[in-house]
This record gives sequence, structure tokens and C-alpha cells, in this order.
Amino acid sequence: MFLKNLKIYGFKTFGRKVVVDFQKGITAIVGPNGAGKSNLIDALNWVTGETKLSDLRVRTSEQLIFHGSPSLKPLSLAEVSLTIENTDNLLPIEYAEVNITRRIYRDGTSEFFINKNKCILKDITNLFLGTGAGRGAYASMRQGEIDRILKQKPEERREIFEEAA
Amino acid sequence: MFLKNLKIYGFKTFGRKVVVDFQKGITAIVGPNGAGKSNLIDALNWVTGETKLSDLRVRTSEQLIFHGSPSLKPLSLAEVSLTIENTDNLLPIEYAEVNITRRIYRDGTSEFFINKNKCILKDITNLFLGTGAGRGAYASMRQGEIDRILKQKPEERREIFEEAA
Amino acid sequence: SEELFHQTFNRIKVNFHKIFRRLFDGGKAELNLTNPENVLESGIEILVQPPSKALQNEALLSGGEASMTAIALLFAIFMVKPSPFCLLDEIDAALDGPNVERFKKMLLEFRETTQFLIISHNINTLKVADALYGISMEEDGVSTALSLDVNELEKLKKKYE
Amino acid sequence: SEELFHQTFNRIKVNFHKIFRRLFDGGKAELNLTNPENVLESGIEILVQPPSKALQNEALLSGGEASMTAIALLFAIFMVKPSPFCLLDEIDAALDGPNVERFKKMLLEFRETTQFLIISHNINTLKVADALYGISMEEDGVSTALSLDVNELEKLKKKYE
Ligand SMILES: Nc1ncnc2c1ncn2[C@@H]1O[C@H](COP(=O)(O)OP(=O)(O)OP(=O)(O)O)[C@@H](O)[C@H]1O
Ligand SMILES: Nc1ncnc2c1ncn2[C@@H]1O[C@H](COP(=O)(O)OP(=O)(O)OP(=O)(O)O)[C@@H](O)[C@H]1O
Ligand SMILES: [Mg+2]
Ligand SMILES: [Mg+2]
Repeated sequence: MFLKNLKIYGFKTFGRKVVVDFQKGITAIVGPNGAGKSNLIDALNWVTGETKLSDLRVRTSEQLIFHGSPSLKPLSLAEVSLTIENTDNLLPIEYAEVNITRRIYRDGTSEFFINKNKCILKDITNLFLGTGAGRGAYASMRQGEIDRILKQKPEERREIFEEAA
Repeated sequence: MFLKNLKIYGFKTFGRKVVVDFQKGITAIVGPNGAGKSNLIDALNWVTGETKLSDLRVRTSEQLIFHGSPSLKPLSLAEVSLTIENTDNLLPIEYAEVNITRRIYRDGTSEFFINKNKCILKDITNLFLGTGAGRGAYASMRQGEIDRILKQKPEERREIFEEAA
Repeated sequence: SEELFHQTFNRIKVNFHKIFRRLFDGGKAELNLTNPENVLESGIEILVQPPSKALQNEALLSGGEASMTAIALLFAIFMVKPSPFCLLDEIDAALDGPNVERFKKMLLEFRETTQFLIISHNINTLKVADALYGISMEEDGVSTALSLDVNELEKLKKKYE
Repeated sequence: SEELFHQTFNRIKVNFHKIFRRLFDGGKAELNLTNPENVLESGIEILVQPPSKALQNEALLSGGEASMTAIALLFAIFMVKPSPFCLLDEIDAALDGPNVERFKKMLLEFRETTQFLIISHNINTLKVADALYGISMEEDGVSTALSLDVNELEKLKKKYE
């Protein structure tokens, strides 16, 4: 399984639709401070099922939607869409290509889709269970998270070991 | 007032005596990860009166003393000596050159000296009160402290403002 | 189950030591259960010994040593439960030149079986990229993404010297 | 006293906005008392607006924006209570090229009246140094210090490319 592309619209600083195509191997993201690089990582974590707002660096889910700028109005919805190549069938679903889409509206309602079929959040997180991808603190390291891993108490640390077992 | 030189012996990784001469203007410190650069900053903070062990990145004051390596025995004392040029008399003391020395022994006893005269810690911290130097969170920024300053609660933040007033 | 956790823990422990030695070019690292009698509730302590230093608790490590140790732990767990993709956001920020190089070597080994998305400001880290995306902020506060040629890295670098 | 704190706070507030604008090349920054009625117990909130973005709480800032904002606050307080010396340990770790340049300009202005000791891995930051010290770790786990020529910076840089 590998990531093919990510479409982001209305999520954080993505006030206009952006499409990023991934390579097999290593895709590197560069850009100035505050451009939106970590926001892109947040979008990827969010569309694959992240629910912990603090891990998405916001306090309310409304803060996930583009809040406007001096020259642009706020948007009323955020939508992220991830396309995954699944010919090895690592994702337990009968499609060679899987598209996951997640939306949130300013009134707080959410919508979830797998290959255009409406579903619930649990269907998305279940897709990734057992693949090692998606949720699992060991599949990624957010900006500034290095310290946190080592500064944890020994009892807190066992969580990432339990997820691996 | 400006810093002239710093002598470090037995403090953290300084298992052998080291002398650093400062320039007026900007002195830059470079070196590999783990070489001892932040330890040098700790030494400077410690000799000018730092008492908060967590700000010196240790849990016990015994951890300030060189604890040895596979090829060297631990030392039994740590001593840091700072020489300051004081012709502008910013430090309220009748010397053009001021030497501050602080020692700690493995049994926990401490010694303090100003120009070779034994004194107590308070004498050293009093020297710096009102000069803006020494203690005062705004005169320096330790490694990784940037986050902490912004992540503080509004009520915690007032401390550095109070010190400035 | 207790048995499964203990087995997994031991595999991670072995990997952690191996990977630590590769990233630090020597030394050793231990993962220890704080309470081996009660495996399902035990905490996990980290003891590391960078080359030529004494064995110590991870609290005494420098910024760069802490980064390399966390990376070693990440990859140690990764080897036990491989993930098809891995997202790394500026984890090289505290690393010196030689450590960046050893980190890159590790990335290239895992690249065979894992797809990486890495964010970095370090021109040397970026050299391992198969593809490069530039994210910019427009004057109206909106992010844009542009596919870049890996050769443009050199141009980017010249700009700030 | 309440009067003294309020005066000092207002001076810092003015400096913070000025310095923020210099470091961000635009935008604006506010320091607000959360409880203006009770100045001696009030908290202090930070609201910033980087150029082309909306005014926002400092919690939403990126890594580099947070660094620049903390540096602006440090220097804002510094101008009100100048210190003869200032120690900065790798505060440029999250900064991109243009931000490092603006940070350096600020350092050079304060250099007139303040002695700086800065630790950095960034070759561009190090260029403002009047003196350079190299700290190394010997094979027996002991730190050594060596006075370096500022021209050796170029050699250091070539080594890792
Ligand atoms: N809902 C939102 N609407 C508009 N802008 C937002 C929203 N949420 C966050 N932002 C903005 O996103 C910016 C941070 O972006 P991000 O963290 O992706 O930067 P970055 O490219 O990772 O930068 P750095 O290199 O400094 O880490 C902040 O300026 C913040 O104001
Ligand atoms: N009492 C002690 N005796 C011996 N070594 C010590 C002692 N206290 C700390 N150390 C060692 O000091 C090292 C950290 O040094 P320091 O934090 O100064 O590194 P640094 O040069 O700032 O590196 P970086 O660039 O990664 O921030 C650690 O390896 C730690 O083991
Ligand atoms: Mg970021
Ligand atoms: Mg350091």
C-alpha cells in the first residue's frame, strides 16, 4: 500500500484547493516558516482518523477550518481527500485504489466517505487497524514531539509499546 | 560591565580545566551534539547564582559534578570561576575586575568567593540585582525554552514582566 | 496479553540497541521494565551510553543526543510493526552535520519498504528526497503547493548565503 | 507597585509590537492584560498577526513563527531592562533563511550595548560572531574548548557537503 495523492480544501491555511502527489520512497516538503507544511501533516493525520484536537494543534474543531485573512473571508467547511494505492490489499477492502474523504462544517457536523460511499469515522480508522499506519504514535513524529517522547514518565511511555504489540 | 573569561573544572563534562575568553560583542559557540556547549551555559548560569536544579537540567546537585566515563574516574568537586570587567561600576562593588567563584563538593557542601574572599550565595546574587544580568528570565534563553515561554498560561507569564518592573 | 507484550518489548529492546549503535556510531542503549514482576503495568525506562560517556538516564542528554535517541526508539518500534508510510516533521532540527548524515543513511534503508513524507529546513537532509514539494504562503494568507525539481535545492541554498 | 508594573507593561507592549514588525517584516502584535481591573494579579495574553494572516492567539503559530515571537518578546523586555550580557542557546533552530537574516540584524543592533554568547549549528547565524569557540568531546568523555578563527567557519561548512 502507498499514498498516491492528497487533496486539501478549506483545512487550516488551505483556503484554496491544493493537490500533492506522493512518490514511492521519500517525498520532502520545504518552505518558509508559517507556509503550511505542518498543516499539511495535520491534514493527513486528520483524514486518516485523528480525533485528538491537541495533536492537531487546535483547541476546537472549528479551528480546523480556514478562518480567513485580511483579504479573504473565512470558509464554512474543510475537506481533505486521500487516495491510496491498495493493490497489495493491505487495507482490508476490495478496491485497488481507495479514496478516503473527511469533511467538517462550521456548525460542527462531519461527513466521512470511502470511495464516495458515506460512512462513519470508525469505518476509516478500522481500515488502518493492523496495517501499522494511520493511528499509532510510532508511524510519525510531529514537530517538537521528540522531547515529549523522552520526557514522558516510564508509565506513560508504555502506550506506544502496547500499540506495537 | 562585560564578561572577561570563564574557568570551568569538574562541572558536568568539564573533567579537565577549560578556560573560555569572551569578546565584547558576540561570542559564538559551536561544536558537535553532546560536546558540552549547553553545559557551558549551565556553568555560567550556576556561577552567577542559579539555584533551580531543573533549570540546570539536573535532578540533584550532585549531578553537577563530573561523573566520570569508561576511561576516567568521577571527580569530587565542581568549580566555576567567572571574571567580569567592572570599570563602569555596574556591579555595586569597589573593584574594576570582579572574580566570582562557586564550588560544590560531592558531599553536598558549597563554597562561594568574590575576589578570593569567602562569602555566601546571597552576596553573589545581590551583586547582579538591578543590573538586569544574572537572574532574570529575559537575559537569556536556554535550548528548547522558546516553546515554554509561549506555552505558559497568561498568569504564569507575568513573572518575567514583574522582574522587568 | 502479558506474553505478547513481553515478547514485543524484547524485540524492540534488541532493535533499540542495534539502531542506537548505528545512529551514534558506537555506545549502547537499554530499555528496562521498571517492574518486571508486573509486566502489564510496568513502566519503561531508557538508559543510554553515547560513545565515550557513562551509562546515564535519558534526562541528561543534550538536544541532539535526545533527538537521535528518540529516532532510534521510533525505528526500533517501527521494525517490529512496520508502517507503510511514515511522517517526520523537522526531526533533524537539533542535529549536527555527522548526525544528519547517519540519520539519512537510516532513512535510505527503511525507504525500501516504507514511504516517507519528511519536512525539513536542512539542505543536506533534503538531498535524500525522491520528490520535492514547496509549500508557500500567498499574500492573501493561503497555502499553495508546487512540485519542485530536486535540483532546485542548490538554488534555494545559494539564496541565503 | 501597581503603577510601576502598569508603566513597565505598557513600555514592553510598545516595544513588542515594534520589534515584532521588524522580525516579521510587517504584521502586528499585542500584549493584553487578561484582567485590566486587577493589574497586580492579571495574566498576560499574546495576540499576533503575521503579515497577510488574521489576528490570532499565539497557540496557532508555526514552529518558526513561535520562535520569532518569543525572540520579539525577549528583546521587548530587554529594551526596558537592558542586560549587560545575554545567553542564547540554539534559538534559531526552527528558523528559515530569511528569518535567520532578520534575527541577525537585530542581534547586530543590540550588540552595541550588550555582550552576547550564542550557541548555534547554523553557519549563517555564526557569521555575525566577533569570536568563535569550538567545544569538542574528547575520547575520554571530557569537553575541551578551542578558540577558532571566524574564517574556519567556511571549512566547517565544506566538511558536511
Ligand atoms: N484555521 C486556520 N485558518 C487560517 N490559518 C490557520 C488556521 N490554522 C492555523 N493557521 C495558520 O497556519 C500557520 C502555521 O502553519 P504551519 O504550522 O503549517 O507552518 P509551517 O510551514 O510548518 O512552518 P514552520 O517551518 O515554522 O514549522 C499559522 O500562521 C496559523 O496562523
Ligand atoms: N555530571 C556530568 N558528568 C559527565 N557528563 C555529564 C554530566 N552532566 C551531563 N553530562 C553529559 O553532558 C552531555 C550533554 O552536554 P550538552 O547538553 O552541553 O551538549 P551540547 O553541546 O549542548 O549538544 P547539542 O548540540 O546536542 O545541544 C550529555 O551527554 C551528558 O551525559
Ligand atoms: Mg512546522
Ligand atoms: Mg545543547
